[in-house]
Amino acid sequence: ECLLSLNDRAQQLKLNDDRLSITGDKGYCSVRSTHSVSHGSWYYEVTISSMPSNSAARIGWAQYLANLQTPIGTDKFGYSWRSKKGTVFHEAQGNHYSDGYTENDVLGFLIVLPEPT
Amino acid sequence: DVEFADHFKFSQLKLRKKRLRYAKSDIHGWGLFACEAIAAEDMVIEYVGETIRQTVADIREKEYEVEGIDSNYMFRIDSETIVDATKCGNLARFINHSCDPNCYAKIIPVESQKKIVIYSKRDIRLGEEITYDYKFPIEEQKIPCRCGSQTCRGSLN
Amino acid sequence: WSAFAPDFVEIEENVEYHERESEFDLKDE
Repeated sequence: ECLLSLNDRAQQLKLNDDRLSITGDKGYCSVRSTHSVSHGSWYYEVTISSMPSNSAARIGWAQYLANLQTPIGTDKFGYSWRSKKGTVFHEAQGNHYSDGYTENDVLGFLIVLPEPT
Repeated sequence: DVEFADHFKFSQLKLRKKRLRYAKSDIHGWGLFACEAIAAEDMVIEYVGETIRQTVADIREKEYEVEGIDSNYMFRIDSETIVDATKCGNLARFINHSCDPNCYAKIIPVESQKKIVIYSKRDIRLGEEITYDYKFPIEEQKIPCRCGSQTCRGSLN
Repeated sequence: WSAFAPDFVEIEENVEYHERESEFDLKDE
């Protein structure tokens, strides 16, 4: 079962025992899941169950070396889709992708990696 | 009780904040000067500013450089937190570095926060410039030190 | 203060900085 990683996260974040929810109060940072992929095409889905008005999310894919003390997509190792304005980010550059997403939206994240030679 | 003691101690310290003023300094641009004699091991002032995370400080350092603003007004509290007095702070931001300083900085925990408090190392005369040893990180690009003390290390970094 | 940083604000106590959602973005959209 894919959970939030116990160790692969910004250390100041507090991971709940169910390892399905995480909270933080020290600015924007990231947590990765327990499962990674290394080649081929992979896809996961996220259902936004609740999104308080002044909250925001950035969800996506990030390589091992991504800086977890910032949102995913701030450096060259990550790609994310933001709830606000539906912008996609890579290397801290935002590009328009869709309208913003919010509660009850179901998002899909596909990554296509080369097959090993 | 410990929290109360800490808070009480700090509020006492606040009362003992000294009368200071900033003026032209021989060491570097502007400096902070004592407007009253200060006994050794007494509280001089708290170094106040915006508390930010290391990641935000890294970005601001670059932004200040681009804006041409001196980025020496950042003071590390611990491995995650920095006090940035560049755009908001108090007189403590004017304290210059000296290799033979008359003050030292101490991080004291008050409730859930940590505060940077400047204490006098020795008696300080009326009108004397307040200085402490900044302990800048060692860098390639050297910045000359003009503290003028006997034991001057020649460069800040 | 205006001699140093035009928008400088003098404060008595440390102020905790609240990061913006776009804190780390170079370009928004």
